[in-house]
Amino acid sequence: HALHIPHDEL
Amino acid sequence: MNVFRFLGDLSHLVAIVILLLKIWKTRSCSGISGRSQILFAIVFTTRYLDLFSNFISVYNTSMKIVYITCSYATVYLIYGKFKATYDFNHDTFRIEFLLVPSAILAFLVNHDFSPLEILWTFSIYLESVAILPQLFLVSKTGEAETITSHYLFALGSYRLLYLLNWLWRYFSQGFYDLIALLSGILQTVLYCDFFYLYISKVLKGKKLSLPA
Repeated sequence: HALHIPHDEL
Repeated sequence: MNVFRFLGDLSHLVAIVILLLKIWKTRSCSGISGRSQILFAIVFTTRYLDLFSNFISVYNTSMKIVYITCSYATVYLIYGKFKATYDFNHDTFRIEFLLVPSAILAFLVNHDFSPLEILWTFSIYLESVAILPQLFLVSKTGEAETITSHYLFALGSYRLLYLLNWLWRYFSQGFYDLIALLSGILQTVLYCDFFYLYISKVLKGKKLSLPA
């Protein structure tokens, strides 16, 4: 299962 | 977004703008490592490839565009417009020693084995060490202009503030990202020696010079 990591930082 | 994250972004922006203004106003990029600036341009490019595919907020999108634009402008000023003032014989750190291990590690240790995710991870690893050519240049010449010290201080503070942001996010949201966290710690540790010199010398009005 590919876990999608949200990259909400810069 | 908490206050540490915002101050971190602000500090990063201040660093980038200080550097651009320093080069522009003095018409010189002496004392600045073009190699570190190339690495930062690579960092921003590989990290913000999601600019059009993954919308977070107007704030995020605008900051990404500003960071990318400024980093390319800086590289252009150093290798184009003010090339004659560039310290190429002191700026000799071999950047492949940073690029290759970051790339290998990004393939081996990532959150998801997909192109965008691997490039994001690569940018995080590369950023953590991208300042080394600049620190190497300062140690080679034994000094740094005060404005360059301010640049380095703002740039180093940015990841330190992000560490506080991650601590905050861990306790308030249970959010943590080990790749960013461990790289951020390494990145901040690399500045420790410089922070010490900055606080003990530059803030007391002296120029940053290293003991011979």
